Amino acid sequence: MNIFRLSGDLSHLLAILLLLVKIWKTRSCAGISGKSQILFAIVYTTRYLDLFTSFVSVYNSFMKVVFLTASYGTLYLMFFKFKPTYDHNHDSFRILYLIIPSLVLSFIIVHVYTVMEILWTYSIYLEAVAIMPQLFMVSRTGEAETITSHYLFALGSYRALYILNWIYRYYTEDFLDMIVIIAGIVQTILYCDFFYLYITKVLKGKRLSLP
Amino acid sequence: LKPSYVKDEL
Repeated sequence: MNIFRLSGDLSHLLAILLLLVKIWKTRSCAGISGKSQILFAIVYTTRYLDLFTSFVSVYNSFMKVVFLTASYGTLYLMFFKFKPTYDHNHDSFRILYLIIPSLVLSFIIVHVYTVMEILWTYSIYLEAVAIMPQLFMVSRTGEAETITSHYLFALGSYRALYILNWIYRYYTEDFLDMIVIIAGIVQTILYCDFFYLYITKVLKGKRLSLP
Repeated sequence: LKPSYVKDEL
């Protein structure tokens, strides 16, 4: 554990809780992509199956359970409790275009051919692109609520902080996992455009709207 | 190098 990893995890946790609280408080999931949320649920499920097979620390297990619970909780709010507020007309990204190629890639580029390892690798590849339906939705509607912008910023920062963590671990522990590093860089790059808008608009008190 | 199958991150 180092400061970059911890900050990344807390940023990730903040993002997930921010989204849950936003939906709960406003009794609405308008502007949130249900498809991205489905992809994140798949990501957490396939990655954290190791809850049953390997124990790292109480911290790790606790966070995994929180991420899984919050993710399914979000899906429940979006597709059941507040379903009428879900803006499915603007959530039109075809997620099979992300699900299938990630799956194929996880069979081609993987460290070890075991079911758990392939599922873990799949979760890494899918996570890298899981935000695309949400970013697509923002670009289609041309705007995002400020709280949604904070959510996206926290979620994007998390992997960027993990990249610093991997650089740190490379020098201090000789730890190097190219699969997770390349996917993490791709994931962070996808947010760059949004980061720019967030810094130039949202942080200056303006609403995020596209020109 | 640590084996890649040591998954200690989230």
